[in-house]
Amino acid sequence: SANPPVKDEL
Amino acid sequence: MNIFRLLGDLAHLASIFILVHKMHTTRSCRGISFKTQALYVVVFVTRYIDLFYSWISLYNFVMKIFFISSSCYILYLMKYRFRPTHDPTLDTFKVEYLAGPCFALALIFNYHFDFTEIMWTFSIYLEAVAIFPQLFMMQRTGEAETITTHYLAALGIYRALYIPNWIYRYYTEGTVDPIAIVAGIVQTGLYLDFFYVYFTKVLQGQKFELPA
Repeated sequence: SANPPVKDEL
Repeated sequence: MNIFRLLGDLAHLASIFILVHKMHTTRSCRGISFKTQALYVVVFVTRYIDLFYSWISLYNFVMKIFFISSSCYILYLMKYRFRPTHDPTLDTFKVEYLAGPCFALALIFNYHFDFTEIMWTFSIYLEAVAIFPQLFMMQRTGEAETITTHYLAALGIYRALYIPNWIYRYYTEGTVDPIAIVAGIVQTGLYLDFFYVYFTKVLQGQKFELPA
């Protein structure tokens, strides 16, 4: 299953 | 960091440089929606609250500072330096119609119900629709300066390139960010009409004109 989102985008 | 993400960020940077360049060389902000630019300040300020409590990378830090400061600088140019060249009677889209529903959606659809998370989600939704006042203004005047269309193209391409970036990240890292993905697809979708005219007319050397 998918990992939780990582907030490293702009 | 992958190539789509990097090119996307570079397109975003380019869009800002094109816009500032346009204003300085023509000494005018004609054809640019102040409301859209003000919405971008709100987008960046509400999204980058994490500057205060989380360190991701130097790249990430510098870009966030750049986006906040350049968007404020653009507002300053429009509000003070080139104020006489801005026509508020053309810039009439009601931003409440965008901000209100985005905030309501952020309260309902978010990852965690806390202040910074809701602000982040709000900024993602608001960015998706922040271009509306600009598109509305072009619809009213029926035309745009070529340099303005280059700005909009770079701005649209930025989010479009994030889409393959999300696909790439799903396969390489297994990460999925449904809020950003859905909003990003909507955001890119709003540019499709514009892209069509841009690629078929402006890049062929014709003026950007909408059918009457």
